[in-house]
Amino acid sequence: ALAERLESAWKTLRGQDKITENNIQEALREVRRALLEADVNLQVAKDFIENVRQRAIGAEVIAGVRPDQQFIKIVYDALVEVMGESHSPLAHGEPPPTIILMAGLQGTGKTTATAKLALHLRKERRSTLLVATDVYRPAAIDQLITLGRQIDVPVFEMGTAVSPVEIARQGVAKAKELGVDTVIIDTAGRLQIDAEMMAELAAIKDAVQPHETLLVVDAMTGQEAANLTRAFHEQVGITGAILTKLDGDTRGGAALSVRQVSGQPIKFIGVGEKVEALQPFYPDRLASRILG
Amino acid sequence: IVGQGPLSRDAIEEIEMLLLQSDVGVKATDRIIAALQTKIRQEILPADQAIAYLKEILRDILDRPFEAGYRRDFAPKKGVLNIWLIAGVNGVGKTTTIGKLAHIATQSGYRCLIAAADTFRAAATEQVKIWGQRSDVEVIANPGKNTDPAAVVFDAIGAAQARGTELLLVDTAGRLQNKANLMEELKKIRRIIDKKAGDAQIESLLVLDATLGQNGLRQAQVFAEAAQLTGVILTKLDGTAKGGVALAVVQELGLPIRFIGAGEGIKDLRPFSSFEFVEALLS
Ligand SMILES: Nc1nc2c(ncn2[C@@H]2O[C@H](COP(=O)(O)OP(=O)(O)OP(=O)(O)O)[C@@H](O)[C@H]2O)c(=O)[nH]1
Ligand SMILES: Nc1nc2c(ncn2[C@@H]2O[C@H](COP(=O)(O)OP(=O)(O)OP(=O)(O)O)[C@@H](O)[C@H]2O)c(=O)[nH]1
Ligand SMILES: [Mg+2]
Ligand SMILES: [Mg+2]
Repeated sequence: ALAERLESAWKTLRGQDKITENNIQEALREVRRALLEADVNLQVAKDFIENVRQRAIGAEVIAGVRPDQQFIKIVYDALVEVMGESHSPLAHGEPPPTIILMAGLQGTGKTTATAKLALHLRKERRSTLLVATDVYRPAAIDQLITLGRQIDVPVFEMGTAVSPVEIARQGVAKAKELGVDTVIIDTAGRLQIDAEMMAELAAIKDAVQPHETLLVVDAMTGQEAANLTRAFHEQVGITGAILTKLDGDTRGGAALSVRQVSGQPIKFIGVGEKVEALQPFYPDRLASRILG
Repeated sequence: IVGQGPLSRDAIEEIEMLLLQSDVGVKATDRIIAALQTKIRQEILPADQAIAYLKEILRDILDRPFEAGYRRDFAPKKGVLNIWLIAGVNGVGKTTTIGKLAHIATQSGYRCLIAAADTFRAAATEQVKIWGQRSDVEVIANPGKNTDPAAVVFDAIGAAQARGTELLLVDTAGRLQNKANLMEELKKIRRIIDKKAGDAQIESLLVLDATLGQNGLRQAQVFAEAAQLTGVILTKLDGTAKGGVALAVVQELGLPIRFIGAGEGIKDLRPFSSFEFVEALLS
């Protein structure tokens, strides 16, 4: 783990009273390696290391505290701070309905997260309508209908022959008619380089003016987490993210990339396939996990 | 990078960055760069030859399984039962890949059957049935909810043997490798295949998503042990991700990559080419 690596890198700091430009070089390299092994994007890692370097330089080496442990604390605190707020709440539009738009690459867990959010909202006594706009993936609408039935939440759909923009628009109208508190719009997975699909997503957003646009990202995503986040944020605009499949054993460095590139909060994490498996985001837990 | 004279220190750094950004991983990148630098020192290579040598290093890694006994051409053996078990973590493209494989199989004149052994996820059976319809391939599924997937596999093998099926594609539920009970379930499925179809040609293929980071190696290690993997399918290469973790998977587990998935349509699957992969990786 990073701690052992820093121990050896830190032999140079023994007997020093300040952390300086020179004695920190090797330690910073070890942190960079750890971040890369945790799938943090290379550029994001470099920017973060620079952040750490500036915090560390000139820091007094605290008597009685081993320098490597002091340095780890500087890295950890910096990471927790970058990871942002815990329990960042979902938007709550006034008047209702609150409109939430789900977005992301193929297979990241959007449809499952749509149902998970509905269950979460129920605990806050907020009623929900789910809208099925994935007209492409075979049985995608069936999937959302099945999930809706499992949690006794209504699903609005218009089959696969209507445009997703129109389904979204009519879904929001239905939500107003039903008087539900929140409407969550599930969308098809799409590549950020697919101009047509990105335009479709932007058109859906334009048509329904969501209070919340959530990027759903698979926690095991590698280097591309930064690029895909940048593209979705620039072309569509996101207000938050959900990191899924954190019940796996991946380090989850994608979280740092998503957070640093978009500046938006990670609002929830997916921790299982069941509809109950949604938890609020805790920056300190993810920071420890990324640092291994 | 390619200019006059030998590969500069900056150029080496640039290559290192390119590999890291392609999810090749820190350790694998270190090994590759070390091999490149050794060669450059030995032979004072100019930049363009150094790049050519780098590509050779990468291709050799990917082709090594063929020197260890795996056949290069990969197709079901005609006239006998072939069973291809398709496994992997959640959402990587297993079901879609089966749809594509069924299409290739029928186009190539094989009698094909699909076992819908994901009995857990919402609308999983409906999804694979639609894929089956698209290539006119029958899907064997059990109608009850939460049926034991091993039972579906058992029934599908029985049906395949009775009908003289040549390729049985087994779709399984996504599962994370750290879930012991789910890996036990996969082991059981593999045992059933070995036991009931011991004389069949069996392939066990791990589907890896190209957007995956370093966890891919861990996935491959655990799945290899549970399902006795014989190959890898790399999906979503139509995106921007390069799938670099596949290098470590091939190198450390000795498994060949068999197919590339590059799109959501039924035709978007092609045989793996190390040349094509390496060119794309370094582009
Ligand atoms: N273990 C685990 N599996 C998850 C989690 N979230 C989703 N999944 C699984 O991931 C797979 C993909 O989930 P979907 O909800 O279909 O993903 P999607 O983003 O809607 O996929 P597309 O619509 O095809 O882009 C399914 O097998 C889900 O059960 C999670 O937090 N943990
Ligand atoms: N762009 C792209 N998308 C793909 C590719 N292969 C699969 N997909 C998409 O990825 C998503 C998940 O595909 P599935 O076939 O459901 O994946 P799976 O592994 O069976 O998922 P689970 O059974 O839920 O674990 C779908 O939206 C597919 O259309 C590919 O090669 N390229
Ligand atoms: Mg979906
Ligand atoms: Mg599937």
